[in-house]
Amino acid sequence: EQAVRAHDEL
Amino acid sequence: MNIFRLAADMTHLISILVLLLKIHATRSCRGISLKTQDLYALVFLFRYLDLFTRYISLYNTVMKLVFLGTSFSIIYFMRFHRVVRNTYDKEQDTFRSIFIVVPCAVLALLINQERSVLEILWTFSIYLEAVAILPQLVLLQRTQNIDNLTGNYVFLLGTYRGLYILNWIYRYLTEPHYRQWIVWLSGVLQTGLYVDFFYYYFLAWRNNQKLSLP
Repeated sequence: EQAVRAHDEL
Repeated sequence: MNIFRLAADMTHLISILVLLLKIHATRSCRGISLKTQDLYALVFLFRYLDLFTRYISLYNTVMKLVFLGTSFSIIYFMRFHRVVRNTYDKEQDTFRSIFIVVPCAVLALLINQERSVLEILWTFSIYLEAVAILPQLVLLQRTQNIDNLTGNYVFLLGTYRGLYILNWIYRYLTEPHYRQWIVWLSGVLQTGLYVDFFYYYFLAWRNNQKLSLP
């Protein structure tokens, strides 16, 4: 989930 | 999405539009580092590979496509446009990109959050973005009479990353489990690289003089 959170930024 | 993040993305977008405006309006890319532009294209290319694997939001997808499209069109103008390409300061733009690309690649292989190809390429793009402005800053130091649009382009780029720091602080305080130290450290380093530039930018603005870096 942590990786997904970082990936929601540009 | 919070206000800092939106402001950061819009600032980033405006910086790119300012650069495109400079190229279109003046038919010149004088003072712009092709090496930095190449590095940004690489950053976007590797970071946005998840366009094919993960849907986040319409905003996210559209912005990614815009950043990819604009960065490649800037490179196209600088390399191939029959008028613009002649204004590129090739002799001055001497920074060796390999000296930052290789360390960033090694670092991404060693320090990442997940051992997958996509994740390592994504981490590489985070490291590379942090230092991709270096060729541009070196070129600016060598450029006499930096024009307004070029100065504002670099200023907006620095502001964009600074606003992202506020976004990270906000998310850290409001979202549980939001721990992104790879992104945070890289982002703080990236913003730090602009400190010197900001100082001379404000000095020139205050004294109503043309920007030049010593």
